[in-house]
Amino acid sequence: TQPQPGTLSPQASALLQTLGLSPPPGPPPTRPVPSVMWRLFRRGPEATETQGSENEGPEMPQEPQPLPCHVEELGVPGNIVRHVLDGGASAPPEPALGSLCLEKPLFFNLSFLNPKEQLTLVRLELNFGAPADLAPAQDWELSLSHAQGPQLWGRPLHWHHREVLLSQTVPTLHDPLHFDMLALGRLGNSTFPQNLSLVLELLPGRDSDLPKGLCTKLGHSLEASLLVVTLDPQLCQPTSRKRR
Amino acid sequence: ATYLGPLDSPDPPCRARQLYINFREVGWHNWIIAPRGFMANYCQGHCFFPTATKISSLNHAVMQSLMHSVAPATTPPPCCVPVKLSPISVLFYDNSDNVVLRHYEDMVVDECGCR
Repeated sequence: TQPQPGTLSPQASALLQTLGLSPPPGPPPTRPVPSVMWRLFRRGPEATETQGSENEGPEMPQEPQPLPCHVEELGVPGNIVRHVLDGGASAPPEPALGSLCLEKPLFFNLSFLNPKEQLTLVRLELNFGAPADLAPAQDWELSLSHAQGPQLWGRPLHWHHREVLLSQTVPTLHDPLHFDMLALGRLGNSTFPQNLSLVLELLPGRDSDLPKGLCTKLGHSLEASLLVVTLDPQLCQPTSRKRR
Repeated sequence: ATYLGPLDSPDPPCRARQLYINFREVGWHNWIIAPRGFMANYCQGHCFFPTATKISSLNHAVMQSLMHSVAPATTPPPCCVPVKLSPISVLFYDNSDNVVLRHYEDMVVDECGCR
């Protein structure tokens, strides 16, 4: 029996639930697939017969099959990798105060996390898109704070409700910056946060003479994302010793 | 989709048969980014004696197939089941517009045997 359009047959629901798949409602998603996800997919098991796909990523050679439930490229155990975009990306960056070049709230919805999964990696990526007038090598003071308490559009209502997680000098913004959020300390109060709210602050290094408008450009060209790796132990039985 | 090749015999021995799962046919191609499908395969065929001794069978299955051959009414033949399986990875969009890569163990039948 054909289910009503838009509804799932009981069989399909059962199958999706078994496979832990949750299809997006509505029209097909249009978000581009990040190259890191194509790269991780290509390193997947040989058995996947890719018949190609309209939005296939760059052709890459099939890599040898990794250990089951281990994400070799990231060096962590795991069988589920999620690429999560900053939910506040559309919110325009706030005009920075004083000598701050950029102050940007970052908000990541982590409600997909399932208590039976173990978090093995939460890697923040900041990609400033390297606008043309960005000097190739210039020190920047970058700090990441954990925004707590009540928020409005992902922005903490009270500035003192911030816990600085990291403050460091970065030599350039030309290449994507990666930060291991698990290593930086607890992610919210529970082991399974429903979301991750951060505030990114950027100060130009000493005696830097910034081109006019560069800070605004950096705020608009910034793409922040999280790579979240989890391990569902029930699906990753250690490979049983080959019998006989 | 299964490919029913010419039957190798009226009662074919236990082995892996082709079964291609095409995500487009179940309407999942909009949100499953890759692959478009994969060869899952399945096991089919008999485990009678002495065939069971020539394929991947446990000793118990060989004994059971022998018992079935001498006293079919009392002992059923062993079962033709997967004995070697491979994983696959699936890249898809979830319902929060995240791009997800999920690894599934034991999704492809590589080899069948009697158990």
